[in-house]
This record gives sequence, C-alpha cells and structure tokens, in this order.
Amino acid sequence: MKIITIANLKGGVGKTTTTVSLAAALAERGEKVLILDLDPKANATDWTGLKVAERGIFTPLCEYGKLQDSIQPTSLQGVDIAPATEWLSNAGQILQGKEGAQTLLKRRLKKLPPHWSWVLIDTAPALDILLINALAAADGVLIPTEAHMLAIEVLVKFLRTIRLVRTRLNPHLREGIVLCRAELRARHTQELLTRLKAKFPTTLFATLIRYNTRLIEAPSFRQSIMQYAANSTGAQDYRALAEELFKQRGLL
Amino acid sequence: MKIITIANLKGGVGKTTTTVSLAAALAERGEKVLILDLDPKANATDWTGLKVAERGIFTPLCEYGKLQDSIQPTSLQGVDIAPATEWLSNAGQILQGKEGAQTLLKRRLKKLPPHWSWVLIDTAPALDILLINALAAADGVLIPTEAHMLAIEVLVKFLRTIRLVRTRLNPHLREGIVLCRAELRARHTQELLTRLKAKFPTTLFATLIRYNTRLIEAPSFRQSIMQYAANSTGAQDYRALAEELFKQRGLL
Ligand SMILES: Nc1ncnc2c1ncn2[C@@H]1O[C@H](COP(=O)(O)OP(=O)(O)OP(=O)(O)O)[C@@H](O)[C@H]1O
Ligand SMILES: Nc1ncnc2c1ncn2[C@@H]1O[C@H](COP(=O)(O)OP(=O)(O)OP(=O)(O)O)[C@@H](O)[C@H]1O
Ligand SMILES: [Mg+2]
Ligand SMILES: [Mg+2]
Repeated sequence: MKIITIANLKGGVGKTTTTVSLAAALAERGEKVLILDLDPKANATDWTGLKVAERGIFTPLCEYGKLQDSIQPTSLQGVDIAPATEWLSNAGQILQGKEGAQTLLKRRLKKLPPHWSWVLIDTAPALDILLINALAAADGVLIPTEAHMLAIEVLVKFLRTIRLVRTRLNPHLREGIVLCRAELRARHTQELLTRLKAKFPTTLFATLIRYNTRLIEAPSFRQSIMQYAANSTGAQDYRALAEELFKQRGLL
Repeated sequence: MKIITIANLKGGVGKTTTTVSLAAALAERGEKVLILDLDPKANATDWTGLKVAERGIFTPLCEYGKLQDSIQPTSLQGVDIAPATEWLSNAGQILQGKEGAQTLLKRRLKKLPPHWSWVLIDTAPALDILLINALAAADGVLIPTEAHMLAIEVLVKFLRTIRLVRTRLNPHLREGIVLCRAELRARHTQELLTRLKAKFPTTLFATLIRYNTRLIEAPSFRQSIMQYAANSTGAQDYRALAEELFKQRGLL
C-alpha cells in the first residue's frame, strides 16, 4: 500500500484535480485506490459524487472509531473515499496539544486492511495539524505547482517545511513536483520550467499536466476526466503521470 | 478610511492579484492605500518589493505595539504595506482562547491615523483566526472567484460563513463577488456567469477580470500591473473594478 500526500501551500495549483484524476488513472490500470479527503472544502468528496451521511473522516481522526468505518465507494470505478466534511475545520482546536496528535493518521493507516494498493491524500493549502498528519503518514508527497512566480516562491518555502517534517516525523518521506495547469506556449512557462528543471533535476516529474478545459468541466458531471473525456489531453497527461509514478517508484 | 477584506476559502482565485492590482488602480486615482498582508505565504509582501526586517504585522497582532509601527512604503507609488511573514502561521495557537481575539485587528485599525483612504486586507484561503479578524474589521468583503465548478461550490459555503460573521461580529459587513482569471470564450465561463448573475444580481460586480498573461509576469518585476503593462487588459480591468468600487460605494 503506497501512501501519497498531494500538497502545496499555494492555492489553486491542482491538488484536488491531481488527486481525483491520478486516482482515476491508477484505477484504469486495475489498481485499487483509496482517497482520503483532508480538506474541509471537500472538493474531492463532491467531485466523486459523495453525499456524506455523517462527519466523514473527521470522526476517526478527532472523535472515535476506525478509519475503515468512514470509507465509502465513489462514482469512480475502483476508487473509494474517506470523505471530508466541514467538521474538519475544527481539527486544529480539538487536536491541539494532544499526545501524538501529529501521527494520528499514520497510526490509523497502519490498521487499515490491505484492500487498496494506493492511498491518495488531498489537503488544503494551510500549514495545520491535518497537513502535518498527511506528511507524517506518507511514503511520498506529490507537489503540484503552476509555472507562475507567486507559486514558485511558495514552493521553495514549502520544500523547507517538508525537510523539517522529514527530520522530525518521517525520515523516509520522498517528494516529487508536477507542473499543472500548464500553458506551454507562454514565455513565463518556458522560463520557469527551465529554472525548475535546473533546480530540481531529480524531483521534477517529466510529465506536465497541460491546461485543458475538460478538467474544469468534469467535476460538474461528477465524473473523472477518464470517464468524461477519455481522449482529452487532461486524460492523457494524468495517465502519463500514473505511468511515470509506476516506473519511477523511487521518485515518490 | 474604507476597509476592504479580499477573501475566499478557495485557493488561487486571484485574492493577492486583486489586492495588489486594485491597490495600484486606486493609487493611480490619487488615493492613499494601505495593504495589510495577513497571509503567511506573504505573496503580496514579496510582490510589492518588501524585504521585511522583523516579524511584520505579526508583532502588533500577536506580540505588542502599534499597527502603525509595522507599516512601510512599497515599490508601488501611493501604496504602503503592513507586511506578512511566516510568523503569522503561529497566530492561531497564540491567540487561541484569548479574550477579544476575533476583534483584535478591528481595535488596532481604530487607532490608525487617517493617512490612508483605503485599507485592503489580503488573506489566506483558510478559516482561521486571521480571516475572522479580517472579516470582523472590514466595511466590506470582496470575494474573487473563478468561473469553475470547484470554486462556485466553495463560494456558496463561504457566503454562509460571512453571514455568521455578520450576525455575531460585524452587522454592517457588505459583500461583493468579482469573477477573476476569466476565459470569456469557454463554455463553462458563460454558463457559470449566467448562473452567478441570476443568483447574485446585486452582489456580483459587473467588472470581470479577464485572463491576462501580464498579470502573471508582473510579480517577477516587483511591479504592479499599472507600472508593468499600463495598457494591458489586466490594467484596464482593475481600473474598471476601482471605478465600479467608487461608483457603487454602497455595494462594498
Ligand atoms: N490542467 C488543468 N487545466 C485546466 N484547469 C485546471 C487544471 N487543473 C485544475 N484546473 C482547475 O483549476 C482550479 C484549481 O484546481 P484545484 O481545485 O484542483 O486546485 P487545488 O490546489 O486543489 O486548489 P485549493 O488550494 O483551493 O484546494 C479548479 O477549478 C480546476 O477545475
Ligand atoms: N486575471 C488573471 N490572469 C492570469 N493569471 C492570473 C490572473 N489573476 C491571477 N493570476 C495568476 O493566478 C495565480 C493565482 O492568483 P493569486 O495568487 O492572486 O490567487 P490567490 O487567491 O491569492 O491564491 P492563494 O489562495 O494561494 O492565496 C497567480 O499565479 C497569479 O499570477
Ligand atoms: Mg483542492
Ligand atoms: Mg494569495
């Protein structure tokens, strides 16, 4: 069971789109995928068609019980989810100062039956107890970014945060950066891509996720890009990302 | 002194770009503008060319002293800033449970000398003590959004949060929605714009901020869009937004 946290303190870079689309691409290859939605906005939860009956993943994390009891199937074949709800906004206050608060998720995941080969964790762009838990529990962190100055500045600082987590909580944490929402013909994209390749030769994925309107439309239909537009560049790029993730299992 | 908080729990919708560009558009009209950067990512701070000597706005909010002492001029003419630093990430823990923690900023702003006609507050996409302070202190909240399903879902929930703040902390809080990063020719844009106009006839700004590469490039030069590309559609659209803000002072 490979655990990948999808994270970046910069907003709107494609964390949720990458979580759901990569999950769908892996499921297309026959993998069993579990999404943990740790974002109180619950974008991944809504996208995968879930109506959450109770408090979702908030309950095993902050109240009682097994992670397993919060898991439900989604409208995406081969993909299950432990859904988010707005209750997650209270996690910070509830877990504050509690013993072992930063490794709660890690312990919950250890008790999961091995039904899934991949666990993908979507996170909010906030340096809080939920993100720390997701980084402490992961085998690797996948960092979507845009080829924009404002995003690159945040990326550099975020990598320092990851280094701290590696030192204090998770020595084996791998990292990988993937360029998303990419407008390849824009000069800023080419310039920043050149700089990213120079600065991060072993952690930048070769796969770029190009800007594709189909990725914007898919959530309205509660379908993954694979279901909604199987031949779109969005679908192709996320299949290529899944392929690269497999080949370079060392990268992440 | 008009206080406008720029906020949305959705990431990457243009909060920072709107804060800095609107500040520049108002300054171009001769207004004196103060930016408060309440986002630990400090994107607005970096964009306006600031090297922060100490802890910035974190100090008057969480340690001691006057808001005034943290204010510095920027590389943008007519625009000053109380800058952010990563220290702001600790605000939640420090202010937790303190008496009057939610209206700290409101009280600090009351003591500011009336040098500035506008105060624009940039925020992170997180429902935390800093955002609550910014909403409690404001005359109006300006909500940038994209014409994307994932963003619209968050917008609807965020408006409920604003309603709560209005009930408990700030009865006079006005609100306005502005569409940003808009690709006008995309079908999802036209469909969602029609729905937004129907659902929010009095709170949606008529001005739309179109997608413009110049807005992505400007931060690399530490220049506002007005300085960097005065005739670009990005500059035109933010001038139009400033004009509409003036004309419809009742809206925000
Ligand atoms: N490759 C792409 N092409 C076009 N649009 C995209 C692409 N990837 C994501 N988007 C759109 O961009 C917006 C931001 O993407 P997304 O919500 O996945 O980012 P995020 O990092 O999860 O945001 P947040 O920080 O708010 O959680 C969404 O509306 C999404 O539909
Ligand atoms: N009108 C526009 N046209 C093109 N690009 C834009 C436009 N507005 C913003 N951008 C770019 O989109 C990205 C997101 O914008 P911005 O950082 O201002 O959003 P934000 O809501 O402040 O994000 P966060 O939630 O991370 O604070 C930035 O890289 C910015 O340069
Ligand atoms: Mg997201
Ligand atoms: Mg911002």
